[in-house]
Formats: sequence, structure tokens, C-alpha cells
Amino acid sequence: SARVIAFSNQKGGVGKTTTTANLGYALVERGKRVLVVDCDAQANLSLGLGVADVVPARSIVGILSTPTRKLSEVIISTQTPGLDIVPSHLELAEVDQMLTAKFGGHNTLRNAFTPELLSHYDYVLLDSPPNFGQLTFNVLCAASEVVVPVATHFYALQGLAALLNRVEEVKREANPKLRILGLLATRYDSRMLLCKEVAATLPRHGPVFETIIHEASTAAVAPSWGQTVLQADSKSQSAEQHRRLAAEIEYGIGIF
Amino acid sequence: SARVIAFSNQKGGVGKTTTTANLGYALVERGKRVLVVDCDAQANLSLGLGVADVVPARSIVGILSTPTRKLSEVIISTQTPGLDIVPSHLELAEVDQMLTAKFGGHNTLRNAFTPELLSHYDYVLLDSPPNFGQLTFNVLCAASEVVVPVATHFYALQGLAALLNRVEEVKREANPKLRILGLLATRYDSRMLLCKEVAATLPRHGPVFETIIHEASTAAVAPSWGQTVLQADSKSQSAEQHRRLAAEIEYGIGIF
Ligand SMILES: Nc1ncnc2c1ncn2[C@@H]1O[C@H](COP(=O)(O)OP(=O)(O)OP(=O)(O)O)[C@@H](O)[C@H]1O
Ligand SMILES: Nc1ncnc2c1ncn2[C@@H]1O[C@H](COP(=O)(O)OP(=O)(O)OP(=O)(O)O)[C@@H](O)[C@H]1O
Ligand SMILES: [Mg+2]
Ligand SMILES: [Mg+2]
Repeated sequence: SARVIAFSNQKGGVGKTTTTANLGYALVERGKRVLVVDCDAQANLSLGLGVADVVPARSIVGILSTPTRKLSEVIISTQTPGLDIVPSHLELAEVDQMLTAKFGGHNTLRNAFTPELLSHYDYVLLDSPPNFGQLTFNVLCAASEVVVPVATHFYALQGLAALLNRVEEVKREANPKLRILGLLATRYDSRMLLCKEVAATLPRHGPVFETIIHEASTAAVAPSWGQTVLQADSKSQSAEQHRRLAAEIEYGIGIF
Repeated sequence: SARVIAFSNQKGGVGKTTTTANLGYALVERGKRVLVVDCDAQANLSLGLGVADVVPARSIVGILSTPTRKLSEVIISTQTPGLDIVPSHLELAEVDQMLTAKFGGHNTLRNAFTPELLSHYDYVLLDSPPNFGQLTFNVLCAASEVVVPVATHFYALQGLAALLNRVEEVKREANPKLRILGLLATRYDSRMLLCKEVAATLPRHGPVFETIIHEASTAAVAPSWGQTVLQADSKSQSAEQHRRLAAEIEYGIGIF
């Protein structure tokens, strides 16, 4: 049955979406069947994979607001065979308050992952929004593992302890199997001492992937073509870094 | 009386905090009295200006959770004379749901800005979190003008229409004087065609500052020293860009 992995960090712009899309593709390259789920009202993951103009009912909005709707009704194929997506829609912003008011609202997404659905995939990757709202709560209740992208910039460390506490809280109160798979250093610029310093402090907070995702214009440009960096520039360092990450995810941190 | 300006964009990591801090300092350099207010639970603005370890009651948390508390009780001076701050605290994340439940909760911050307080300053700058929650709602109800930092990257345009609609909604339903002061292109890298393309589309969405804030390692490093880029490297291009922005804010877009 599929491994369900969340990509969470309430700090904005750290590479949650970029990592979910590129890693999703890298796992497909390795022959895995992958479903990515866009749980952010900004719908960046959907657009970055070339999916736009979905109606709310046929997106994650339909799943969270009408629990009888099956995930299989909203799953669509991306341009990449083997990579499916549950798209998002701007209206997801309205769903947050509804979920707060609903008893057990935090398990709505988890309940949509039936055993039958999970048997169709090897990996389900969940992209979270930059906050601690009900959508992130739903993501952390549905996942078994969490990857925390941490931009190697100054502000990125500040909220890290709060995030890790929040994961512990969800584990204790709602989802006992949840664990931190690893912290992933992103937006790394080897010319900047600050990046080295931030990356060096990460092991204090938890397990850290040996793979570091560097800042690269290819990674920023690829989504504007509806592509991952692996498609836009397959031989680029950025593509290789995401392939290395996929290997670490599959076999365990530090297999190199 | 002070101009109250919000820095808002639900997209994460676009430079809301960086712009609030650097512009705050640039306005002080021009002889203005400035109060910056950190309305984000991440408390990046507070840390970036060298303010840490405040207790919740002496932060924005105290203001929003105990409406009888006066802003003057929580305002502290930064290391820069003329630049004061209302700091934030991680516990601000708990306040969001309390404000939702409270009748008129969206005006809590606005009510804290008494005429007496506003007469003490020339500018009050409000740093928003990356979402459409109650804190951003409070910020948009307290402000008269909104600056929208827009990273010149692909995903940054996607949520822009939704944000501008949200501002119109707040204007119509709660704060008739609210207006968009301008869109500010940030994280601009002149070597990347994508940045030029994104910047070129901004005028379709509203008024755009002629000043463009470029990606610069000095801007990223300065907060790790508790400084703005104007203090860390006063002659840098990044410092000059923020000075130009201050001039445009004071005299109007495109005064050059
Ligand atoms: N490795 C990288 N190299 C260059 N640019 C990158 C890289 N990773 C992310 N970016 C760019 O930085 C911006 C933020 O990345 P992304 O949207 O993936 O972060 P996020 O954490 O999902 O943001 P949000 O908090 O808004 O959901 C995007 O414009 C993206 O193109
Ligand atoms: N002009 C710039 N040049 C270089 N780095 C920058 C620039 N502006 C912002 N950054 C870096 O990018 C990151 C995001 O910036 P910042 O925290 O100001 O964005 P934000 O919109 O406030 O983020 P959030 O959505 O999490 O509140 C920070 O690490 C900051 O140092
Ligand atoms: Mg994202
Ligand atoms: Mg910020």
C-alpha cells in the first residue's frame, strides 16, 4: 500500500510545491506510481504540472466539502504517465472554516484515502499551504511521514521548532503513526555563508536528508512551462538533486 | 495622522517581511517616525529587527486577545531611533480561531489604533502572514493602503487576482477607505527572462511601483545580524532600491 508523505512548513516560499512536483516526477522515473495532492488554495502544484481550469467540485474542494465524493472521481492524469494529481482550486480558502466547525473535520482527507485507492499507488505526496490551518491539519492527519523543506535562509529556522511541535501534537492527539521523515535543505546557494550556516544547524532539529536542493533558475522556470525540472532540463544539477532525493526517500536517508 | 499601510500577499516568501523592515528604516532615514507591526505568528519581522524573547502578553497577541490592552503598552523601540515595533509571538497562531468566533473580531487591530497613537507616527506598516485568515483580515481592516509584494517568479501571479478581489471585498464590506497603493516587483533577477516577463504583466493587475527590488544576498543576510539592508550595506543597490521605494511611497508612484 502507498506511502503517504506530507510536505509541510508554515514558512512561505521554502520549496514545498517545487519539491512535491519534482520528487513526484523523479519517483515516476524510478517506475513508481505516484499521486500528488494539492492541498493549497493557491493551486500552485496544479498549475506547475500543467493542470488549470478545474471546477471546484472536481478538485480537493469537492473531496473536503462533500465527504461522500470519492477521490477517484477527482483524480486526473498529468501530462506524465504514472503521475496523477488531485488538483486544487482557489475556493479551497472557503473550506478551512467549514472544517473547523465540523466534528472530526481534521480526518476528512484521511477518510478519502480508502485502502483500494492506496493500493493503486506506491506514493501519495501531499503539498501543504504555508500556515497551521485546518488544511495543514488534514494533511498531517492523512500522512504517515512528513518531509520538511527548509530554505537555507535566516527566517527559515525561526518557525521550525513550532512546526516540529505541531507534528508531535498531531501525532499524540490524532495520528499516532505520523513521523518526521527528514528535513530537506532547499534554496541553497553555495556562494553564501548564511546558507552553509543554516544547513549546518539542521541536524539539531531532526533527521536531515543528505541531498541538498540548490537554488537554480531552471527550477524556477520549469513550472512556467507546466514541467518539472527533470523534464525541462534532465541533465541539470537540479534534476540530479531531485533524483538523489527520490533514492533517499525510497531507501532511507544517507544511502550514498 | 499616520498613514497605515499593509504589506500583504497570501503567496509565501515574496518579501512581505523584508520590504516592511527595509522600507521602515528607509522612511526613518527620511526623518519620518515609523511604527512597524508584526502580524505574523512566525515573528520574522520582530527577529529581523533584533527583537526576540518577548512574552505573548507584551506582543500583538496581547493586543488581539485582550482588547483593553493599549498598543502603547506593547510598543518597543528597535535599535534604530525613530523605528518602533509591536512584536509578534508564536502564540499568535492560537488567536486566529478566537477572532473568528468574536463578533466584530476583524476590527480588533483597527480599534487599537487610537487617534492619539496615530498622531505619534508618520507611518504605521503592517506585515501580514501568508494566508487569508483572520490576521490578514484584521490587517486589511486596520490599513488604509495596501502594498502587494509580488515575487517575479512563476507561481506569484496565480493568486494575485484572488488577493485583489479579497481587498475589494474588505473595502466593500468593512473598510471603505482601503485602496491598493501599488504592486511591488520583488526578488527580481535581471539575468532571468521569467522575471522580466512576470514584471511586465503586473500593470494589468493594478498600479505598479517603478522601483523594482532585486534579489541580493545582502538582503537575505542582513536580518541574521538583526539589521536592515540599509544598515548592513548602506551603499548597496538593494539599500538604494528601498530608498527609492520610500520616495515613491511618500510622493507617489513614478516620481522619478
Ligand atoms: N531550488 C529552487 N531554485 C530556484 N527557485 C526555486 C527553487 N525552489 C523554489 N523556487 C522558487 O521559489 C518560489 C517558492 O517556491 P515554492 O512555491 O515551491 O515554495 P512553497 O513553499 O510551496 O511556497 P508557499 O509557501 O507559497 O506554498 C517559486 O517561485 C519557485 O519557483
Ligand atoms: N530582495 C531579496 N533578495 C534576497 N533574498 C530575499 C529578498 N527578499 C526576500 N529574500 C529572502 O527570501 C526569504 C523570504 O522573504 P520574506 O521572509 O521577506 O518573505 P515573506 O513574504 O515575508 O514570507 P512569508 O510568506 O513566510 O511571510 C527570506 O529568507 C529572505 O531573506
Ligand atoms: Mg506551495
Ligand atoms: Mg513574512
